[in-house]
Amino acid sequence: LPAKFDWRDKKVITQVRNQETCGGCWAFSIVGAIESVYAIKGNVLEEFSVQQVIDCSYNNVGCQGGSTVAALSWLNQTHVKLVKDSEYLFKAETGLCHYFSRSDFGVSIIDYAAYDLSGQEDKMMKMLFHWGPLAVIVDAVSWQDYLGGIIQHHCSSGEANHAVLITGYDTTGSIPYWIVRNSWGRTWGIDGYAHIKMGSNICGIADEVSAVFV
Amino acid sequence: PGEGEGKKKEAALRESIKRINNLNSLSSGDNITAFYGINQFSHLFPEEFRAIYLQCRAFKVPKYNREVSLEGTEKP
Repeated sequence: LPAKFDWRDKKVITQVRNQETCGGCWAFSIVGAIESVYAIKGNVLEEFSVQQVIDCSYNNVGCQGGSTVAALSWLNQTHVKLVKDSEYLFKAETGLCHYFSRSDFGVSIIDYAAYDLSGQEDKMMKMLFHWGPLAVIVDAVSWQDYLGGIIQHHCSSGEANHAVLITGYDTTGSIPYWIVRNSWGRTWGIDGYAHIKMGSNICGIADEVSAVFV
Repeated sequence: PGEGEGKKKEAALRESIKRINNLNSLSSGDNITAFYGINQFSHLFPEEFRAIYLQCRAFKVPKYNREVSLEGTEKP
């Protein structure tokens, strides 16, 4: 594996979004993963609808919260086609699920993988490199005040409350770190991203790791 | 915002500054260790922040099996 790798350099990561006051981080995380894997397979990078997942994933509770794995399970079972973001706009609140005809453009997943990789972050690097960006859940309580640098303290494992997308890693410096895309807008953190120390399950980043296949 | 709302935000901001000082106490000031400061969430009390932005739930997933191959691009 390369010492430094970021899917952003391959132009397969969409822009940082802003979930506003909607607790739909779980949907932003998995839709980001789907967008990237779709592009990695040679398709045009598209923004898909987060609102569709928020409204239609019946096993979650929309902007009141949810789980990345439950949402992936729903997508995998139903083979729902995610439509473009422009077709089903984000409105920062849970709404009625819109249905689309079979002929409308959309992408469905063919499978997903979800594992507890605590203690095996080297395997996470391989997954990221071979499969694409990873949807993970973290303890983000201290992220309320984060401005930049590598998060190494003030974070717990086993107390996940937020979902994000790992797009890359960097092991070239004295402190190796994961490159993590958040959904709190570009003004938060490092242009919308956070850096988290690798190898110690900081913030519980390895507790629940999901990859998606389209 | 109304006067009450303004005072509430002011109180939250004061609490944020205390919290930020505590968080930064472990920072080495080298731009490598994380640093914390005033941002778009500083006007929120931690419980408000948690209620709005930290609504993701954990899901029990299996421990990764070391025997699964990751050498190729195919899923296990």
